[in-house]
Amino acid sequence: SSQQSRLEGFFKVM
Amino acid sequence: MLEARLDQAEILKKVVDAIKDLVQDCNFDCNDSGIALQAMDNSHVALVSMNLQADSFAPYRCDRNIALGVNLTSLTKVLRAAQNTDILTLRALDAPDSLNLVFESQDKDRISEYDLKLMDIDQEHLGIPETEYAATIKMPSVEFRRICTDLMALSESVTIEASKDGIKFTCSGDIGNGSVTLRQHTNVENEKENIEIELSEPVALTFSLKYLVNFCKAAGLSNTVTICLSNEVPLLVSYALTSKAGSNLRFYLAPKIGD
Repeated sequence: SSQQSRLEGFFKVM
Repeated sequence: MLEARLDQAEILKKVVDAIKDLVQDCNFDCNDSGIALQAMDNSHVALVSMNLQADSFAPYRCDRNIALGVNLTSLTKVLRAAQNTDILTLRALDAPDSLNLVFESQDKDRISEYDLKLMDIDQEHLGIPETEYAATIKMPSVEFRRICTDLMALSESVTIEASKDGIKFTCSGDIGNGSVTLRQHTNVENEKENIEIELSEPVALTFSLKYLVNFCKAAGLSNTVTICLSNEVPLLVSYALTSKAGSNLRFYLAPKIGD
């Protein structure tokens, strides 16, 4: 089934 | 120092109420352009971003950048003492260890004053790029809440598909499956009921309903909600906080990926 991704995979950590 | 006066305490009360189950501690970052907040939930799946521009306040004064580290449960306790229609004034020194909150009734016959202890919060900040989304949906916020709540009764996930046929929310669970399709709709007499869909390319993404239902706690802040989707990027759910542009409460949600 589908996996929950995390935001760091899309947005750069400043 | 910071001095910011909001004509209606209701805005801050509702913002805090809408986000307190998602984030516990967060910095309110104050500078001369206004007050902003960005915080992720513990699992780093959802992000809250609030912007209250300086022109949402009258007066607004902030000479230096000040971070107000706030425990939202504590702030909720203090804000409970404010009536929705009270005038709310926030005050803090340049390196504050407390935030001063004053609530005044509109006819000025009651003045309540509270000091909330602040904390040092070292939070990760994410850089969110300006994005041209493939699909943008503007719709009544209560309608979006109803769709999310109804589908959560069946499943923990929803697939949102945007195509030329409309926006389709689909879920499937142990007891069966369900879907809701929205089409562009213009109500000349009641603009709040409009459903506006802008689509540049088809999109299909799957999200956890638990988070979406949580975001919908902000429905009381605005009659309309804007939902933005692009393939393989987080969903954006945005509520306007005032009639002034740029003051908003935004939620980002990372998609579920793969099968």
